Amino acid sequence: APSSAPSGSSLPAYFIKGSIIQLADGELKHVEDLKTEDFIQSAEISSELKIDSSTVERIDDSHTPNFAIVQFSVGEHRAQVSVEVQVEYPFFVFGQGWSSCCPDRTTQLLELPCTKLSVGDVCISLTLKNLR
Amino acid sequence: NVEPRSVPVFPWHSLVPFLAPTQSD
Repeated sequence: APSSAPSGSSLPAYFIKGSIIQLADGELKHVEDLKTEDFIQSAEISSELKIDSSTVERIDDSHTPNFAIVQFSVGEHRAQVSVEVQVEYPFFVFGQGWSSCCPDRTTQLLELPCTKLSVGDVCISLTLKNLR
Repeated sequence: NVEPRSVPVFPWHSLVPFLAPTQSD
């Protein structure tokens, strides 16, 4: 069964500092050492996945404690997508690194160095390549 | 005796959210 972060967060274990991540070319890196280029190059190798730019348009409090609703404008068509996530959930911002709605909580729970996610930040997200 | 424990390795795409709008074409 997939393990999760220590008490206080139900985020997956791969966001905990020190977790080992395998890039598409087989290289292993710690989650806290990942760079924008690692995601871009991995997506280029992938036959199924492509990276989209997702710009943060709004961040609102959720009715659920410790959750936030983040609205993104996704891809070249600027499709509006909202996700409800724990405030400590880290998104990877292009050229910047891990960012969350509550970076203090992310650092406390996951030990993952993190900055504050803000409106206008451009996050890395994935979509499926068109398979024809 | 201590049994060796395997260290989990996670694929890179686990870390990236799927924000896939409905594709239209």
